[in-house]
Amino acid sequence: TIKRPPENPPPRPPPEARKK
Amino acid sequence: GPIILQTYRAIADYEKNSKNELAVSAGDIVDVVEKSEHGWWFCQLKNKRGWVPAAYLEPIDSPDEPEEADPNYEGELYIIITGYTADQDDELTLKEGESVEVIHKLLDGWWVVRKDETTGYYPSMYMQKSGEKS
Repeated sequence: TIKRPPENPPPRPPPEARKK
Repeated sequence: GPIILQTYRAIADYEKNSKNELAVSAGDIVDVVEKSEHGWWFCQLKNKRGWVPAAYLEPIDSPDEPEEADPNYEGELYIIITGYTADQDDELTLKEGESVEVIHKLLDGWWVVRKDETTGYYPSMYMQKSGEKS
């Protein structure tokens, strides 16, 4: 069973993601 | 036939903030069960399951077709259903009921939107396509 997604938006991409 | 789940790698540590989320550490390999349009992906890690931010995941074997849609500079009309105050300087502050043009729908759930002359990021979860019932 897939639980309900969180109500708040996800965080912005971490610094590691922006290095790309 | 068997359901083949897509495998992703966590690129950074992520701490849970709510009950249904899944904490991951950089380098963890997860199977993605479902991708929500708002940047949360339901993942499986060993015997644990929960929602992980797509922004923290990268594909293991680069998929043949790009996952992200191309930008649409004409813009698609959306209505703000939940107000939000910018936390970073590349984000927008908008109020419920305002309309915006969506330019780029990014997988991490933060879409590029335009309001009059200003462009910036806004949570897709807080917007709804104009003319659609929630």
